[in-house]
Amino acid sequence: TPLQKTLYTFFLKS
Amino acid sequence: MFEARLIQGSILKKILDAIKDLVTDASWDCSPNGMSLQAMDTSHVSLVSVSLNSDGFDKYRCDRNLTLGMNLISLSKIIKCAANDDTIIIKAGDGGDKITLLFEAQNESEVAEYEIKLMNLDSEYLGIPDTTYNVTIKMPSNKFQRICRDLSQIGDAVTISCAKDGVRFGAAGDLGSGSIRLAQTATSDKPEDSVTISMQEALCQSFALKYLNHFAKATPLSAQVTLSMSPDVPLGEPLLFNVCVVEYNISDNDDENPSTIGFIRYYLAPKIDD
Repeated sequence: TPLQKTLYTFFLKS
Repeated sequence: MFEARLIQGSILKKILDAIKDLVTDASWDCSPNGMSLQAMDTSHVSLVSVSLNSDGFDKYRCDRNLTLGMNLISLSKIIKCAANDDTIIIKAGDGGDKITLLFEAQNESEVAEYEIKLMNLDSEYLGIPDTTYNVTIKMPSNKFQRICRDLSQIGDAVTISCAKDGVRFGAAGDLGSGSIRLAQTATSDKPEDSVTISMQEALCQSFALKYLNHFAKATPLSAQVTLSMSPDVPLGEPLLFNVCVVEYNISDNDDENPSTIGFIRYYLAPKIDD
């Protein structure tokens, strides 16, 4: 099954 | 002192319906420019960003920046007490622990007043990079809602494949598979029915339908929805930015001269083959 990415991969924690 | 008056209170009802099942607690950031909210769902897979411009309100006063943290389920319960044609007024004092909501009936003979307790939320704020997306699809929002609902019967994820002439939404599961293909429409008399594709390269990506179905709850806000995506890049390339952005403009319902007063944007992380 495909993995579900989280947004942390894309957005910078600020 | 903060006070915002919205003649079309139904807009706030629709916004709450569009976000309350995705995020439970969130903060409204109020500034002289308007009200905005940004929150992730608990699994950190999707993020919702709402913005309402101050000039979209009939009266707007914000003497200093305020953060109004609240439980959106509670807010939604109270907003539901307003009639669709009520004017809604939001008031907050400086440093208070509550906001006041006033619902004015159209004939101004009845005013309902509710208070909602504020919360101190230690919310995670993600910086959303200002990114150009390679593919933009504009389509009727009710069609998008229908496609997501129908494909949920087939599988958990939708694969969106986009080429210059059209876009294909497909799902597969234990019972079989299904797909819907939409062709780009010629310029039509009814812009709200049009399908417009703007792209630099072809794309094929998978997203969880559970979240897209949540996003589609914003359908009553806008006749059109915009999907923005970028294709995967091969392994080893710099970090790709292949979230899907699902955007609904918020317009006032002035039939003769409607104007955009804000937006709801949903960001969704993709499903990626291991």
